[in-house]
Amino acid sequence: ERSHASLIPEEGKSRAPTGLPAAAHRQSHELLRDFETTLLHMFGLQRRPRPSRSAVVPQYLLDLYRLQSGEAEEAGAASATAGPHDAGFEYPERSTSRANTVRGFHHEEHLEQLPLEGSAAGESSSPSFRFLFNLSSIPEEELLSTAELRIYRERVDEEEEETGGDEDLHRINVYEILKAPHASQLITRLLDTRLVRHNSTRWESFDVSPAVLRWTRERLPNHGLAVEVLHVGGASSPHQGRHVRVSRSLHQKPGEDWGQLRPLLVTFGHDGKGHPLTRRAKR
Amino acid sequence: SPKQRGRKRNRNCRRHALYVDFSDVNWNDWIVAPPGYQAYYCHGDCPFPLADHLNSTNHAIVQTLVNSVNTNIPKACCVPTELSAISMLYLDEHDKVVLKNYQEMVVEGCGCR
Repeated sequence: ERSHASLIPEEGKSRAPTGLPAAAHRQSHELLRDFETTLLHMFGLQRRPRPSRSAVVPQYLLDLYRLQSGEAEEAGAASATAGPHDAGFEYPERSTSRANTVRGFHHEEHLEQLPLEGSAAGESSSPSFRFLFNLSSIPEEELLSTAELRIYRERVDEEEEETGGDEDLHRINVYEILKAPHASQLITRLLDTRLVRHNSTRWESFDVSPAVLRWTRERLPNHGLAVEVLHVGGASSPHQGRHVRVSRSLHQKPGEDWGQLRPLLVTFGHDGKGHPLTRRAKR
Repeated sequence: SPKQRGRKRNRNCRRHALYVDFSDVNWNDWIVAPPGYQAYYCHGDCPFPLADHLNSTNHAIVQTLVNSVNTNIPKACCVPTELSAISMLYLDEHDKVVLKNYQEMVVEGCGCR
């Protein structure tokens, strides 16, 4: 009961304070309800959020909050507590300098098909993963400036590591899906690409602003993003599909939290009210 | 006496501590951080003559002056003159995580206006 209690006492469970007539109590209840509604509107919410048990708060947004509010500096050596999720964390100074709202989105797994063989990269035989993000919760008045797709990659164990120039290189391509005529065929355009070595664990951030701005500002259809990971050593390499975490089922270790490792779309926007999220020291 | 002066100064318009704890209204299930924050409030007298540190406007000085000869006209009000923003990390109605900067949430300075 307590976890879902609110400012307003539950109907039928609350008792009128002693000596308070029922009408006055009802009036007081309505006053509280109006009060809560006003507060929620102040926060830009239509109703009181009721988070589900499956809701996950991405570590990236927690880190952003801590750095932005000055909490990280107060806590001192933030790096001492840094876990794998903090690897390569850089405060997005440029994006936050124009935004007062940052939103995190996980892809809608239930709306996506299985990995698509060689669809985004034409002749490639590497699997591409399609990610659909539901951005409908972004209010109309919020003007997005940038968006990034964050993908986690995990160091390949040294014992298994092969020596050689290109053996540890992976290319990550991120595409916007312009059309999806068939499940196995996607018409895409490249948004961002990066060559990475599999000897480190970190998050990679890809600029997907052009696609997200088309979906939100221009209201064009959102067919999602496609991510392709190519091992430079070839599709037959033992490292193919093992370094970049784009899928739930790949080599999941016991105790590993997919909710914290899965790809994350982050939007930076401004609703026209107040100042941007400039980094500040704790008072 | 110094004691009286101290009491008088304390009655004047100034900033007071006000900690807002989100768990008091059971909002801690959707507000991830902060758990609460120091909002402060302004309270106190705006006596004639208004001191410089009370950040008065010309109008507040005139109103206070008129009040000193005609009590039907109220004194100037002790209100926030400078406010700052806080950031909040929360889950919205759609279970999406939002980090947002809310302006004018913390009183930085009070004055007679």
